[in-house]
Amino acid sequence: MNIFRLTGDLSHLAAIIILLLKIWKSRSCAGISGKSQILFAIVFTTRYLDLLSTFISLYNSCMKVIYIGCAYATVYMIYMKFRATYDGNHDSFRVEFLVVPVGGLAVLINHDFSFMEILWTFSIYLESVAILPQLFMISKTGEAETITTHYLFCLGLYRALYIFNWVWRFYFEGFFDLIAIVAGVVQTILYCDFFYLYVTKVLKGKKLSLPA
Amino acid sequence: VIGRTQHDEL
Repeated sequence: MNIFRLTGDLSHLAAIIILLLKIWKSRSCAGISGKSQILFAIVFTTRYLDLLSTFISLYNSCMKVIYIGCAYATVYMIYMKFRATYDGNHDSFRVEFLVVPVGGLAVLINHDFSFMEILWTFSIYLESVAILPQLFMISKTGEAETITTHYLFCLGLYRALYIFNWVWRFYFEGFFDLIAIVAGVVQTILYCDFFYLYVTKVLKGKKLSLPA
Repeated sequence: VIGRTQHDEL
């Protein structure tokens, strides 16, 4: 464990909690892409199946349970509890265009052609594009609530910090996982234009609105 | 690719 991975995990946890509280407190999921949240629930489910088989540390197991629990709670609130506030018209990204190629790639390029390993690889590839429906929805509505931009910032920051974690582990431990690194770089790149808008607008107190 | 299937990261 190193500082980049710890702050990365905490940033990820912060994002998940921010979103959960935003929906719970405002009793509304307006501006939130339910499709992205479903993809994240799939990412955690396929990646954390080893919860039952491999014990790495108390921290590792606790965080996995928290991530999975929050992900499903968020999906439940979007599609059940507050479904009246779900903006389905703007959440129109075709997720099959993500899941199918990612599934095919996970079968073709992986570390080991075993069931668990292919699921893990699928989860890594899917996570790198899971935010696209959310970013697409913001581009369609042309704006995002400020709390939603903080959620996205923490979510994008988490994988950016993981990149520093991988540099650290390569340098100090000689460890590197090319699949996770490539997917993590792609994932972070997808946030770049959002990061630019976040820094130039939201941090200056303005609302995030895209030129429609 | 040499197997690295013990994933200790979240």
